[in-house]
Amino acid sequence: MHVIAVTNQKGGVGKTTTAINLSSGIALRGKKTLLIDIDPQGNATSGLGIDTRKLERTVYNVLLNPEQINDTILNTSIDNLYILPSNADLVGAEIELVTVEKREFRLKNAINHLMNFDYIIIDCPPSLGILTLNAIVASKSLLVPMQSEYYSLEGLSRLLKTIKMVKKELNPSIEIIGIVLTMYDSRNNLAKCVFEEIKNHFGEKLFNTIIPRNVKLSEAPSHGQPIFTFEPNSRGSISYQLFVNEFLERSKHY
Amino acid sequence: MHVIAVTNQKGGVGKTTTAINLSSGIALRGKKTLLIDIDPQGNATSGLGIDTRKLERTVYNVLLNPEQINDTILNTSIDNLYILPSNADLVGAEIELVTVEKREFRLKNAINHLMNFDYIIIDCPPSLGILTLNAIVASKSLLVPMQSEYYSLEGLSRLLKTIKMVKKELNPSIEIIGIVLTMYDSRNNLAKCVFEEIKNHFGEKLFNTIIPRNVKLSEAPSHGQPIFTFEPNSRGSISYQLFVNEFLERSKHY
Ligand SMILES: Nc1ncnc2c1ncn2[C@@H]1O[C@H](COP(=O)(O)OP(=O)(O)OP(=O)(O)O)[C@@H](O)[C@H]1O
Ligand SMILES: Nc1ncnc2c1ncn2[C@@H]1O[C@H](COP(=O)(O)OP(=O)(O)OP(=O)(O)O)[C@@H](O)[C@H]1O
Ligand SMILES: [Mg+2]
Ligand SMILES: [Mg+2]
Repeated sequence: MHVIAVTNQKGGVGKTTTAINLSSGIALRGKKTLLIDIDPQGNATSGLGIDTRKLERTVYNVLLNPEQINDTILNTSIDNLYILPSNADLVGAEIELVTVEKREFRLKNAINHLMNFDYIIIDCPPSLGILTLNAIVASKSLLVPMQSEYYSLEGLSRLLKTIKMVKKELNPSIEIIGIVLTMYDSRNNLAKCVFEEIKNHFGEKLFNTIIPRNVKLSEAPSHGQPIFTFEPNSRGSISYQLFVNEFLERSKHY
Repeated sequence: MHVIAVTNQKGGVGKTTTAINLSSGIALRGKKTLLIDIDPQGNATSGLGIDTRKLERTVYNVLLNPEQINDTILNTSIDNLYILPSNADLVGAEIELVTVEKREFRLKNAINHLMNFDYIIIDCPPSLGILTLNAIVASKSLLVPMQSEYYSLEGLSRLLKTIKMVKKELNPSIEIIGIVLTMYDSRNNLAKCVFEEIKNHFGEKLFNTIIPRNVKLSEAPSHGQPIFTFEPNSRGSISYQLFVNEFLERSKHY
């Protein structure tokens, strides 16, 4: 079972868009896939067409009672794709978990109760707090979406420091499977500079597939669908198809 | 003294870009202005050319010892603009503040020690945790930058709920001064739909000035400057100049 956290504390870099389209793409290739939404915004949940206000149970309940995970997972409109949903209740967990025993291992405990999933993808909030720590501790590898912009580049070194700390103290086997550039505008000089910078520092970690800015990707969530069923011939869909292929190839070695 | 928090828990909507350019624009009109960076990412700090790794003291120290605020404020390259800087140390505060007395009032206490600023602008992180709560409690009004996209619209109702709760329990005088649309692409149908939706629900709260997507705005922080000094004739600079005018006019009534 592959467990991958999609994380970057910089906001708006395409974590949710990548988590939804990666998990859907893997499911559409016949692998049983679980998408875990551990962001109180609940964007991965609503982006797949589930009403976050009507949920009886969410990942919040699971963090407090890990053994309940199998009763909290929902189907989605995509074959082979399941979701552990989230909503605003999760904001309470950040405070409540501070005083709980082994608070960083709650999600990992919960995942141990799961059976026969091939891939688990975790969509993280834009922070390095207790929820993201739970995701990193529960994962075997990390996928880092990034925009080709100054603040994103700045945030990367901070993220790498945190990952080093987690690797030393909480999860020795964690590795970065790769960095994927999103919302890339090839006419933009800054984007090219940042791209060169990342290629120099992180070479083989950078995925070859680059996701361009494509309005269909920002329209798909309002229809509750991944890009592959919303607009299959768009540049967004084609680039995420290539990314899923490249990702699956690379994940064989993790 | 006007105290305004720039907040939206949705990531990447232009909070920092708006906080830097609003505070600079106000300072360039001759008003003594303080920009408070309460985001552990420290983007407002580095976006004004200050190295976040070389700071001896930050807003983190001030939250633990509010009376030290005057010794922690730095000059910037802009006349009349000062900054209370931030860096990654602030991540520790989220855990440490949980057990502290009146934890939501630390920043408000600190601001009470300040003298003769005309405007204080607070750049918030993309979350509704203890740091954003401190900013909302310390403020008289809230400025909400928003992208014209589905997830941003979804997040707005959540933000309004939180503000209602804070108004009832922690800061009865807080008001939303307005919502400003950022990175707006007028060729994009989704953007037009979201714009209409916000106009219908929030009418007079929506600022008339709309900030277009403009690459110069994303280049300016890598030069440590606000848009007005980096590229004064760009669409980004012109639209933020208009926004500062509209904002100052409106803030007279708060
Ligand atoms: N390649 C793309 N082209 C155009 N728009 C995109 C693309 N990827 C994401 N978007 C849009 O950009 C915004 C930010 O993306 P998204 O919400 O996935 O980022 P995020 O990192 O999950 O944000 P947060 O930090 O708030 O969790 C969304 O409105 C999304 O629809
Ligand atoms: N009007 C604009 N046109 C083009 N790029 C912009 C514009 N406004 C902001 N940006 C860029 O978009 C990215 C997101 O903006 P910014 O960092 O200000 O958002 P934020 O809400 O502060 O993000 P976070 O949630 O991480 O704090 C940055 O790389 C910034 O340079
Ligand atoms: Mg997200
Ligand atoms: Mg910011």
